[in-house]
Amino acid sequence: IIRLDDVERTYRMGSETIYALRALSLTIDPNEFVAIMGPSGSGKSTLMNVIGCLDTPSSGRYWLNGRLVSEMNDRQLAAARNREIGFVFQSFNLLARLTALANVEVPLIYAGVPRRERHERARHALDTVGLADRMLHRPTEMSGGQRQRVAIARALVTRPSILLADEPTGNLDSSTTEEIMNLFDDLHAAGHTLIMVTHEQEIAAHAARVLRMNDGEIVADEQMEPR
Amino acid sequence: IIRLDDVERTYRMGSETIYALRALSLTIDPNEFVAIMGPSGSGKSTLMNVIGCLDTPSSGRYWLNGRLVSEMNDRQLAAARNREIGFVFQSFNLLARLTALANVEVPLIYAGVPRRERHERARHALDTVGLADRMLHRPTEMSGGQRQRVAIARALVTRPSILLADEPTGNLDSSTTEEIMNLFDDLHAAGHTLIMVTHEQEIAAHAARVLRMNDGEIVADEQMEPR
Ligand SMILES: Nc1ncnc2c1ncn2[C@@H]1O[C@H](COP(=O)(O)OP(=O)(O)OP(=O)(O)O)[C@@H](O)[C@H]1O
Ligand SMILES: Nc1ncnc2c1ncn2[C@@H]1O[C@H](COP(=O)(O)OP(=O)(O)OP(=O)(O)O)[C@@H](O)[C@H]1O
Ligand SMILES: [Mg+2]
Ligand SMILES: [Mg+2]
Repeated sequence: IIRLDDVERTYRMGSETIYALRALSLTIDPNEFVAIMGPSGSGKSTLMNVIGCLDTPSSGRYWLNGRLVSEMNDRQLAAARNREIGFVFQSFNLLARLTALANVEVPLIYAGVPRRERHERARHALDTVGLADRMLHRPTEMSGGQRQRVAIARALVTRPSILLADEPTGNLDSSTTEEIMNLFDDLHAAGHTLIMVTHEQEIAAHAARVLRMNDGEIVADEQMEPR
Repeated sequence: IIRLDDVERTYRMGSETIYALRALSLTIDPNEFVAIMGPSGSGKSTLMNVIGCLDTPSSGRYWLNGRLVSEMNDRQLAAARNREIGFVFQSFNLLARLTALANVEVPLIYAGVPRRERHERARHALDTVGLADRMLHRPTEMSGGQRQRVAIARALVTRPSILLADEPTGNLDSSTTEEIMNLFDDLHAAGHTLIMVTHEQEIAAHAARVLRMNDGEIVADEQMEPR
């Protein structure tokens, strides 16, 4: 479902070149549950952004569902980002002027879901992450962990075939974390593909496969006994 | 050094009242190392903002170093925020248009430190959190964990007598986390007071005292064997 071949992502800063990703190759099959770990700055979020069609590699090729992403037109790219992929961002990226409910409705608007159904699905998604009583709050009227959960609800509301989650439980206490991981396990059991960046071993243990990154490269690729 | 007496913090949302803090009382002595834990939304960041003189209680009294904060004038409040207290925010609050170096210099500008010394101390602070090679990057040109470390360096650069850290290692891998906790332990050993929100038991274990919050109240206050 996902295939990267010799993908590089560099940034030019004056005379310096930063190699966020270096000649990285990777294949992920449908219904895999993959955890990505590695030191701060090793390229995990950059890799997630490339997979999520939000960033373009400087070189190399990326096939999503058999189609070469660099050759997709705007309509196909939009469909990939809005319907096939759900993304929980490391810094949430919520719209500050919208309520939690409106934020979660946004992907459903892109998907052309009618208003009544959109409302109902967004309410339900917020309820499953424990935010039924915060639906009309704006991001500044919520705690850090509540914002993180709105970002999770937004990513889940379209039931995307691929869920990308970048440090999804970093601001959550252990019991809330467990609830979120149960949601992810259910999604995986229902046939979806999950790719999750985490720095916590206990979270990575939910995945059947762990990729370890260092300095822009994948340095280990381990098959695990899933819990 | 810190005393809260019956402190409340409420928010009015239409007909609803949200009790972020409820009649909370607390005393913290100099050179204590206190961890605050509790579920998402239980009031931890709100408590930190009150202690850090960034938010005013709806009722109750707060003494900082023996002075009643509600009766401080603007000059005294500014001095408290900029020189006595260092704050690592849960969402970092970096200035997007400034480099990492310039961000870390900001508290030193408020403290009236001359330019050459300011530059040197900011460089050193970034070096101690492992960001020597990211000094001229802006926040959008850094990873999540790098931004978090800039926020930490900024809070430490004035050597504040009180360090408030709200989930300071949420975006960091285990070995970077260990480096940061060593910095905090050193600060504590040097006589400073540390108050740290965390959801990770291993991080809380560095503290000698753990406060547990739930629904706006302190529900447990345990003295620990510090490591
Ligand atoms: N401006 C606001 N208006 C209304 N409610 C608010 C506002 N700011 C915070 N709250 C509410 O106050 C409560 C406490 O928030 P706080 O940020 O202190 O929680 P927290 O313990 O830090 O949570 P987390 O672990 O998720 O960061 C939350 O339920 C939040 O929704
Ligand atoms: N716009 C940019 N310009 C220059 N360098 C950048 C830019 N964006 C990211 N980088 C660098 O690319 C590297 C990889 O960043 P990335 O965000 O992928 O790391 P990460 O593994 O997600 O880290 P973390 O665990 O801290 O979130 C980092 O060293 C970062 O400083
Ligand atoms: Mg990242
Ligand atoms: Mg908080």
